[in-house]
Amino acid sequence: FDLLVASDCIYNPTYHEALL
Amino acid sequence: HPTISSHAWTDDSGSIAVTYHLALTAPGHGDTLWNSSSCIAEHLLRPHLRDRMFGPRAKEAGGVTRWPPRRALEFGAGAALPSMILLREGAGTVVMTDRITNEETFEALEMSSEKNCRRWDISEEERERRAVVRAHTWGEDAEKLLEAGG
Repeated sequence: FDLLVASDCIYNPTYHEALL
Repeated sequence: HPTISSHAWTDDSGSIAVTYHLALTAPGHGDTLWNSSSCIAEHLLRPHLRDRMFGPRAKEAGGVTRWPPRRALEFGAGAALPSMILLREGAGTVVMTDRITNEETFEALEMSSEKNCRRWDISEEERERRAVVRAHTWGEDAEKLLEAGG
């Protein structure tokens, strides 16, 4: 994915790293 | 629909309208539009706000380097305003996810995708290819999301 969107408290940095 | 409400969102310039739907039975404030969702939608629409949102280091950190993105993924989409804007902006594939609570949550996402794509002259065939709705709850394997993104 080029872009991940999470509007609020759902943001999770672990996922961010895993999916990029 | 008895348990899905329909709403209109308009950007700050008043020129872009988006229809969004909410599952009235969704728990955890899933039945309301979050301010952050509206704010991100607005930021995705304007180049100078996009730059500010992604930050000066986005490029070197491996963040967004191209616009529109080839593949985008929204977590906990709810009203999915950012995903709708991404479809309008021409993102290749937009995967919308929300946690599994009830069927209406996903029906609402499909309804929004259908209505807005029709409004923006995106054919049904193209919509089926570009707008993907998937159930996803924190902690689940993300493999299916990667597959959905192509």
